[in-house]
Amino acid sequence: HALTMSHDEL
Amino acid sequence: MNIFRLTGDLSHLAAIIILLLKIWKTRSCAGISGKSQILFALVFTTRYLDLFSSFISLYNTVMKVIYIMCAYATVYLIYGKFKATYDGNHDTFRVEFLLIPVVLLAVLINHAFAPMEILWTFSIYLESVAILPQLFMISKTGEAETITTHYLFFLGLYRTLYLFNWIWRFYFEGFFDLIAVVAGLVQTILYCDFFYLYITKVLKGKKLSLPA
Repeated sequence: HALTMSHDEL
Repeated sequence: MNIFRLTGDLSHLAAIIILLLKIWKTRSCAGISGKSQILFALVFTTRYLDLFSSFISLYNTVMKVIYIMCAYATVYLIYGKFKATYDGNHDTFRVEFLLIPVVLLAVLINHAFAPMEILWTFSIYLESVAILPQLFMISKTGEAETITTHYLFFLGLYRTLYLFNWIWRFYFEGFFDLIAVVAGLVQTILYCDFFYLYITKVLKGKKLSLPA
């Protein structure tokens, strides 16, 4: 898992 | 971006604006759970910390700023400006019974044990139960102003549309986030009995009153 997931949803 | 996510976000924005206008125009927060609004402000604060660290799109940034500003404005109106109209006697849900399990769950079940990720997970779990103090308050008072039911309808509709957004993204983008989907399902299920009352009563022009 990437350490910092990029969450593109509000 | 897809139609379900866009209409979901607009439904969420509509709910936030409806509530803010209801309190501002009627100069009263009667029937509104201040506790739920504090939880929503906490949800946005912990979820949108990446506002300064990562830029996704103008839409994303603008909406996050609007959500945070409206959330804190609503909390200010309830506990500050129109405090005299706040019905504290009926807003008695023990939020610690929500916060403690949500914190534990966020620490135990997340995508990555990193501060920002745990805060995001906390925010997702908290959002799924943040409406409980409001629903609890309505069950205690046995009724809700019609404008409040419209607020709840759009708020419930937003996450319901997000469920379809996730189906769409899974099918077309192969995107799947189990934490968001499970929390979103719980959140939507909590609205089911309200949706039933809203459709069978409010949409027929009746007032929403629970069998006391």
